[in-house]
Amino acid sequence: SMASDPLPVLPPAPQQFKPIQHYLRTAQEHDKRDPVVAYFCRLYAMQTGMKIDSKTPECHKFLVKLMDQLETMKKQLGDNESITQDVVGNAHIENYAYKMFLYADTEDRAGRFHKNMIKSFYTSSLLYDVLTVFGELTEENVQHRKYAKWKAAYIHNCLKNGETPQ
Amino acid sequence: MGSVGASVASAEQDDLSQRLSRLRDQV
Repeated sequence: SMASDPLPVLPPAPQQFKPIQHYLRTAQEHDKRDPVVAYFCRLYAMQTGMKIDSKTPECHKFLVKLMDQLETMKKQLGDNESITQDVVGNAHIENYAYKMFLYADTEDRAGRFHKNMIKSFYTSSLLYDVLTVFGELTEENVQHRKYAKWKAAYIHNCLKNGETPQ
Repeated sequence: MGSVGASVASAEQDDLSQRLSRLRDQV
């Protein structure tokens, strides 16, 4: 069926696109788990990539393939309201980002520090970036993003240095 | 040659922007 058609394969990312790699990786990790999240991660990567460089031939080639992926996904997702209506898509990504944030925050407050909670903080911060495809973030979302990014880096460093996060 | 190259690049750029707009139903 169409839903199981593989996505067009991206060429290796040019050096200029290092900043969008995290979002593309998050997209891949969600292709099966939550395709709506995967779609908007790619859309954010696309918009950001076009701002970085869409003229250099290898950048242009990469973006064309990424656009092919997005168009394929949009067809597969069909009339999913999260794709066809911004207000629904916005709510979907915001809820997902907040769910990840809450999970990591709960683990943090319980003193359970591990790789999975660090990744949840980090992914949550990336998804708040992705949320900007719908417009400016609310102040609350800006605070969550900042806190999640900081916590992920802080706990990661503590664990790396064998220290207990405070 | 240079200006032909530039206009080709700009047409390609327009194409990507248009595809992005269509994707977002903003056409």
